[in-house]
Amino acid sequence: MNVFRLTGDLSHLAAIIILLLKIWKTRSCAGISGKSQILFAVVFTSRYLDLLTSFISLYNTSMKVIYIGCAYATLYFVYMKFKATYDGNHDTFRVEFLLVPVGGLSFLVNHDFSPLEILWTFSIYLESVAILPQLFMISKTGEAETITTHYLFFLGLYRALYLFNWIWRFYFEGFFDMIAIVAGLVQTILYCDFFYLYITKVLKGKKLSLPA
Amino acid sequence: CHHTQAKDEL
Repeated sequence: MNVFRLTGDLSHLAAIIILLLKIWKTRSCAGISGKSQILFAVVFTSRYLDLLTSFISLYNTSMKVIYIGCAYATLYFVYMKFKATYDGNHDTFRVEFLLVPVGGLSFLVNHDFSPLEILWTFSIYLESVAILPQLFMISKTGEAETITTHYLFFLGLYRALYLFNWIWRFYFEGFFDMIAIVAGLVQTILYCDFFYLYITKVLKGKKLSLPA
Repeated sequence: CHHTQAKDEL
């Protein structure tokens, strides 16, 4: 555990909590892509199956349980409790275009051809692109609520901090995992355009809106 | 093996 890893995890947790609170307080999931939230629930579920097979630490177990719990709570909000406010008309990204290649790739490029390892690999690859339906929705509507941009900022920051964590671990532990690093790089790059808009607009008190 | 270490990450 190093400072980048810890702040990365906390940033991830902050993102998840911000989204849940936003929906709860406003009683609305307008502007949120349910499809991205489904993908994140699939990511956590397929990655954290090792909860059933191995114990690493109390921290590790509690964070995994919290992430999974929050992911399903978000899905419950979007598709059941606040379904009337869900903007499905704008949530039109075709997720099969992500699931099929990512599924195929996890069978082809993995550390070990075993069910748990393939599912872990699948989750790493899927996470790297799971935000695309949300970004697609924003590009379609041309705007995002400020609170939604805070959610996206912390969600993007988390993987960027993990990149520093992996540099740290490579230097001080000689450890690296090429699958996680490449997927993490792709994931962070996908947020770059958003980071630019967040810094130049949202942090200056303006609403995030895209030119028509 | 090296990759099991990654499982300690989230």
